[in-house]
Amino acid sequence: TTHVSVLAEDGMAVSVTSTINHIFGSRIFSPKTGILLNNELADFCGKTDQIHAGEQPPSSMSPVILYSPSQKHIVVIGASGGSMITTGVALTLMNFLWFGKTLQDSISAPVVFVDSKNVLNFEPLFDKIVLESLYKIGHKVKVPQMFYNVVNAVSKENNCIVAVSDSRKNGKAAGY
Amino acid sequence: MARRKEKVCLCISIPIICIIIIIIICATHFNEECADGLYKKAAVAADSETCSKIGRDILQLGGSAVDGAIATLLCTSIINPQSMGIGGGSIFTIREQSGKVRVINARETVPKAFKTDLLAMCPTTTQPMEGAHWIGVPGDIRGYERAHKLYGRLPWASLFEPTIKMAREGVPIPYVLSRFLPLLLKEKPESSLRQLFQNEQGELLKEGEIVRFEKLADTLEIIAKHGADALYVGDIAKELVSDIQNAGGTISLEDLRSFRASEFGAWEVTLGEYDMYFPPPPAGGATLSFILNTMLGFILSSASLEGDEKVLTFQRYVETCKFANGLKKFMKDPQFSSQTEAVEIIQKHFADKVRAKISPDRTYDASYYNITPYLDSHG
Repeated sequence: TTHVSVLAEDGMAVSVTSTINHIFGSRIFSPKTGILLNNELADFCGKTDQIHAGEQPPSSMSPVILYSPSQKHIVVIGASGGSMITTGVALTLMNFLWFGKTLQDSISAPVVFVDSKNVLNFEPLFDKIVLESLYKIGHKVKVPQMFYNVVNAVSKENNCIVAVSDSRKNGKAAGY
Repeated sequence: MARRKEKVCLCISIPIICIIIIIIICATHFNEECADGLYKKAAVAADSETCSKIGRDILQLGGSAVDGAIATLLCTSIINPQSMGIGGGSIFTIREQSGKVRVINARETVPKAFKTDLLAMCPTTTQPMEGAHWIGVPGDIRGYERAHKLYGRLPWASLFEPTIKMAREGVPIPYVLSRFLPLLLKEKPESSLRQLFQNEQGELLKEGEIVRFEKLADTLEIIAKHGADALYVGDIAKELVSDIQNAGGTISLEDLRSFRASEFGAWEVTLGEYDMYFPPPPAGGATLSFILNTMLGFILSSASLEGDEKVLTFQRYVETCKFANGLKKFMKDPQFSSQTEAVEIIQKHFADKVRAKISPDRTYDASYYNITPYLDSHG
């Protein structure tokens, strides 16, 4: 999956998420057209008992735009990373809008992802004291090495634009 | 008489002075310099610098935000081909200058003929799921077409040019792609996907080595010249369907012909001073808005990350996520199931109800959060 956030000079904003689902999708490559095909129907697994022709599978994709009329502040944001999309965007927005971090710090802050078994997955470098405290409370915890949450966002406030692509995927934003 | 003249003079000069002051204030305000690393006019944030720059260049050429996004996505299909491409689907959220927010949904769909026992083939653990039976009808190019028809400013073909050029000339394998290429060693040596990423000696390409996407460049060139129909009803459609069916898939020409990108107003919630706009199910924005709505009620500030407060804040957050996991079952295609629950979970009163169930110092069994088992997606 990939996410693109765009803010144009005229104020129009686009937040778009695009995917072929898993890494290399279905791994079916059409040699005549050069197109690599998705495996999106896998997203129905474990989420329904029945599927129908024409139905779209459930998704975590969240291409979001926020606007504050009072502060004239716009945030164009989204993420890739399957189920970790929600974690990535939620924690970035909490860090940025409520905890007072910069957009860069909000995106790069280590996350905790609560998986479908309700196990807390801590990104390496997450605050150890918090991790241990939550473990003592009774949460199941683990520290996997691979994290897929990749947030790309653009924010405009006071006539200046900040654009950040997540370093987890070696991204870099551009503007003028 | 002189006093009258003075009064007239004042009446004329005061408004003029006021206007001049307003102009000076506005000019100063708009010419304010931005700090290093910030931009004054426009920006693009994508997964690679190469593609962010392509999007930026399109904006500088006078393209709209939609033009920039489409060019950036096309570029990403060759810089990060493991992640996305025109064989997939996309969802756009677009905010017009007027403030109106529209969603364009071009997510893949189940083909007309599909394996009736498909779901019985689902694994019980999270793992790669290969094979033609998992392919959904690709929607990406129909989504780009719809977005461009509504908001495009530059010609359709011009959005494809940078990517076609790079695909033909070849691009150095980026670090991120190089990390995933070893996964292709599982494929047979004659697999066309593996061949795309190997050299003449049959070795997988490494970071920095050049990969060319010549067939894809041909396909993109035809779509650029003849529009999206070339992929959905033209000769490319026939070739694509033939390749999918040779691989054991069921997607037909009729599936491609009948694919439509849908378009509607975004869902909206108020989060403090912000209005948040997102696509409705089957996308995940409703779950996200539930988490933010619930957390907002805990009255958060920078102090929430200090000392013991930090543990409490994350306790509340992970408990909210557990409830959110129980709500994911409502994120379904509205054409095939009710949206009542999804509409309910984005409401403030719903977040209030859940917040009241969150303890500051304990956690519960899965049943407390009303979770039915499901698989995490690593897409």
